[in-house]
Amino acid sequence: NLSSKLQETFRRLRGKGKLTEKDVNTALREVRLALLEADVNFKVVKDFVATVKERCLGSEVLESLTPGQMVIKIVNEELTKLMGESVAKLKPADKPPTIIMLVGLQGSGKTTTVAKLANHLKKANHSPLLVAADVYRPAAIKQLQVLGEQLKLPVFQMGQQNPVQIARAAVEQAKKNHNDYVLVDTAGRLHVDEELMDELVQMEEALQPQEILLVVDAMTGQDAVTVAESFKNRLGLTGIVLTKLDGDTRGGAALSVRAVTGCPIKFVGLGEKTDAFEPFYPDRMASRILG
Amino acid sequence: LFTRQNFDEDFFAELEEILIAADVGIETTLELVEKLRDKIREEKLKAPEQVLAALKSLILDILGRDPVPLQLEHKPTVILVLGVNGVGKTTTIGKLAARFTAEGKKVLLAAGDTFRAAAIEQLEIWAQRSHSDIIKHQQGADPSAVIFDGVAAAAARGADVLLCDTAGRLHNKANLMAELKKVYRVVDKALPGAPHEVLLVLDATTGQNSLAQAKVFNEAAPLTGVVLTKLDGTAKGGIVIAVARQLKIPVKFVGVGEGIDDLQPFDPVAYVESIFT
Ligand SMILES: Nc1nc2c(ncn2[C@@H]2O[C@H](COP(=O)(O)OP(=O)(O)OP(=O)(O)O)[C@@H](O)[C@H]2O)c(=O)[nH]1
Ligand SMILES: Nc1nc2c(ncn2[C@@H]2O[C@H](COP(=O)(O)OP(=O)(O)OP(=O)(O)O)[C@@H](O)[C@H]2O)c(=O)[nH]1
Ligand SMILES: [Mg+2]
Ligand SMILES: [Mg+2]
Repeated sequence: NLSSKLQETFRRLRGKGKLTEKDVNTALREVRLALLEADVNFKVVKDFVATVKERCLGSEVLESLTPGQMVIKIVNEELTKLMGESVAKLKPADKPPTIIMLVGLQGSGKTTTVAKLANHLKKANHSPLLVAADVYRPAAIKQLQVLGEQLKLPVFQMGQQNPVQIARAAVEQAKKNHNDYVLVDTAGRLHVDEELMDELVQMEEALQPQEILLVVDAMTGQDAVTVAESFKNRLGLTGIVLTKLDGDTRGGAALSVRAVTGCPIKFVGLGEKTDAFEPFYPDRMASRILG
Repeated sequence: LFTRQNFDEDFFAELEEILIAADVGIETTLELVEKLRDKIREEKLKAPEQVLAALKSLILDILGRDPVPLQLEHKPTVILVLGVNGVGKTTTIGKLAARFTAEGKKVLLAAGDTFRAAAIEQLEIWAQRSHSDIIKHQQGADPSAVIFDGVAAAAARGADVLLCDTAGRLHNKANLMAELKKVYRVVDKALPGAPHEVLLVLDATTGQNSLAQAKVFNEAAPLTGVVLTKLDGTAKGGIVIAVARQLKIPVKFVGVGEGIDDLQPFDPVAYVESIFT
C-alpha cells in the first residue's frame, strides 16, 4: 500500500544524506500513482499533489527522522480536509414541506436512495412523501411503489405525465396531507443531454427545493469530474450521495466530485436494502482512497 | 499535442493523460507508452501522426482488429447476462432480443432477477417491446429455478435464443457470487454445453473497478464477452483494454443509449479512434 511504498522510497533515499526537492518529487510520484489507481481524476490529482508538495518542502519532512511517515501524515491530513466534514444533515424548509430532488446518471442508485432517505427520515419521526417523477424508464414508477409499500410510506405518482407537473402536484398533496418532506425521484440522464438537463432546471425553478442531491456511483472513474461539473453548472446542487460503497472500489470519485463541486457528501449507500444508508465519514473515505 | 516536432517528456506526459482520462488505467498506460517508446526507436518514427498511429496500433494488438460475433449456432443458444448493479443488463437484454427478433429469430427471456423491486416488470416491458416471450416466477423465487425453466421452455418451444437476466451483484459479495455459480451450473445441467455465451455488462463510466469485476465474475462463470454500456456519455471505458489484455475477453457490443436500437457491435478500430477525439 502507499504507506509501505513511501517508507521504502525514503529508506532508499535516506542513505544519501539530506533529503532534497528531487527526493520529495520521487516520493510524490508514489502518491500520484496511488490516487490514479484509486480513480481520482488526473487533474484533481495534479492539484492535490501540488498542495502536498508545498508542505513537503518544509523542514517538517526534510529534517524528519521518518520522512515517509511525515508524508503519509500530510497526505492523510490534506485528503481528509478536502473531503469536508461529516454533514449528514438536510436543510429543512422554513415552512414544511422540505423538498429534496435526487438527480444523477443512469443506474447510479437514485430510486433506491430515495427509499433509503425516506426510511432514514421516517426513523427520525418525519413523514416523507416519495414522488415517482421518472416517467421514462420501464417500470420505474412500479419500482418506487414497491419500495414505498415495503416501507409503508406513501408514493405519489401520476403515471407518465410531465415530470415537472408531477412534482408540483406532489408538493400540493404533501401540504394537504401534512407530509413534512417531499423526495423527488428523477429519471437517470446524461449530463450532455440538453433536453433532459433543461427538464431538471425547470423542475428546480418550479419547486424551489431546499436540497438537490447528486447521486454518484462510488466506482465512477475519470468521468466523475465532467459529470459533477455539468450538474453543478446547471443546478443548485446542495449535496452528494455516494452509492455502492459496499463494493471494493477505492472510491476516488468522492475526491473528484468534492474538489470540483465543493458540495458536501452527505450520505453513503452501503447495500441494496433500504436500511443500508449512513452519514458520510470523511476520514474513513480518505484512508479508503489511499488504500 | 500532435503538432509538435520532437518527442520530449512533455509529449509522452500528454499522451499518458489522454489514456488516463479515458480510464485506460495507469498500469496499462505506462506499459503502452513504454512499448511506444520502443516502437519509435525501432521504426525510427519522426512525425507525430506516425506516433499516434503506432499507439493506436499497439492498442489494437490488445483489442483485436476484427469484431467478434456472438456464437449463435446452437438451438436454443443460451446467453447469460451478468454484472454489478445498475450497469444496464436488463436494458441490454431488451436490445439484444430486438436485434434477434428483427432477424426472424424466436426469442425467449428468463426473468432471473427475482430480488430487486419491479425487476420482473421491467423485463416484461422489454419482452413486449422486442416481441419476445418471457419465463418468470414470483418475486423472491430461486433464480436458478427460473433460469432452469427458461432453458427447458426454450428447448420445448424451439426458441432460437434464450436471454437470461440476472440480478445486479457486487463481485465482493461471496454469497451472491455463489448464487451465480449455481445458476451457471444449473444451465449446464438443463442443457449440456450451455450457456453458450456469458456476457459481462460493464458501465463505461466505471473506473478501475471494472477490471476487478471482470476477474471475479470470470471465476464464477467463464466469460465469453463484454457489453460496454453508456458510451453515449462522455466516459470512454478504456478499462476494456486491460480486460482484453489480462483476461483475453473481447468486447462484443456497445450500448449507446436507452432506446431499443441503441446497441452496436463493437468495432475496435472505431473505438480506438474515439479515445483520441
Ligand atoms: N450494492 C449496492 N447496490 C445499490 C446501492 N444503491 C443502489 N443499488 C443498486 O443499484 C441498482 C440501480 O439502482 P436504482 O435505484 O435503480 O438506480 P437509479 O439511479 O434509480 O437508476 P435509473 O433510474 O435507471 O437512472 C439496483 O440494483 C440497486 O439495488 C448500494 O448502495 N449498494
Ligand atoms: N445512456 C445510456 N443509458 C443506459 C444504457 N444502457 C442502460 N442504460 C440505462 O441505465 C439504467 C440501468 O439500466 P438497467 O438495465 O436497469 O441496469 P441493470 O444492470 O439491469 O440494473 P440492476 O438489475 O438493478 O442491476 C437505466 O436507466 C437504463 O435506461 C446505455 O447504453 N446508455
Ligand atoms: Mg431510478
Ligand atoms: Mg436489471
